[in-house]
Amino acid sequence: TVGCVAVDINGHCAAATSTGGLVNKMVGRIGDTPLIGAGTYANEFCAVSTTGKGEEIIRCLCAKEVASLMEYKYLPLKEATDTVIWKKLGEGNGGLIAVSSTGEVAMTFNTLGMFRACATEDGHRQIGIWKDACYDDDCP
Amino acid sequence: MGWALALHGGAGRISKSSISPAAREASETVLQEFLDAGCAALSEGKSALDVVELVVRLLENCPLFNAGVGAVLTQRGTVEMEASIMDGATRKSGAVSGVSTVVNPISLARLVMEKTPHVYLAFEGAEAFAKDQGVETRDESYFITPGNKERLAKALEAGLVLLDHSVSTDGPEHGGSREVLQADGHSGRDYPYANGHAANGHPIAAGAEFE
Repeated sequence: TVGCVAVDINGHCAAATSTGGLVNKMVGRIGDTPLIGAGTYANEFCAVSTTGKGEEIIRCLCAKEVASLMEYKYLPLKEATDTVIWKKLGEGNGGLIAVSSTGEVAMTFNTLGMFRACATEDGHRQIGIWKDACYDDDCP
Repeated sequence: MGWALALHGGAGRISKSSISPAAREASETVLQEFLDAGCAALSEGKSALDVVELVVRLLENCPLFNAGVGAVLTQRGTVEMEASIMDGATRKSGAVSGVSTVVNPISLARLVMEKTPHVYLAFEGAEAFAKDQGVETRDESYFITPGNKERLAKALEAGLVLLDHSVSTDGPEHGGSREVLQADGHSGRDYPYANGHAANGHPIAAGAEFE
């Protein structure tokens, strides 16, 4: 699975996710990626793209859950993504990337690794695979 | 406040020992390259919607990742790709599933969002819409990599549904591990169905690493 989230100079957020699914999946199986709210979601607060065990992500409604925690519980982006990944999605089930309309970035996962990269206008950059793989800056 | 961008190429049971230095370098190189492309577009003032589509198209066109070319295979050896996109400013969204010839499913998802009254098209309907819209299509063989054929063969042999979280560098040819979709609590070792299928013919999802 691949995905991208962005917030532009006008503070507008967008999210996109694409995948081939599972190796040896049943013909006709649909995962979380095309399900708005599960694998992809964006509103005026944030944008989210998820990856991992699709069936679990669907049950958790991960992407929308992040947005809802921000909108209705007033959580900051990082706290919202931590809550969803560590408290709602079972351990080892996946991760997500997210940006807020104010330019924050979160890349949160509870698997061993996640191929990921991020950058912000103020010069922060990070590329990593594992949790301790931060090459250019501290993790957001 | 300013622009910001993040991208991913999948998450899973990716141990440091499962990826060769060369494969790691290759994946980091393309992540860097695609990050730079997205940052440049945002710096030029492009919309978030345009940028996420741009970056995901790059990822789809890269065989290292499980999307577009390099997409993993169904139990019949076919390709069924899916994608979605959402614009936070308008909350408009578009999605496709079960496409097997569309080079960039993410762009087809955006066309669903912008050119139809619907949110989600699937299978024959999505393929027909792709033809109507004149998007680039290729024969299914374009998407199938040798690594993914091998991965499917091993999965069929072992009777496992595998979570292909990421890149071909994590595959068996690189000594990598595969994550298994856990559903029934059985491990691969005590798995009771030798042919990998339950009585109803469905593939069994077992709780063990493929290898």
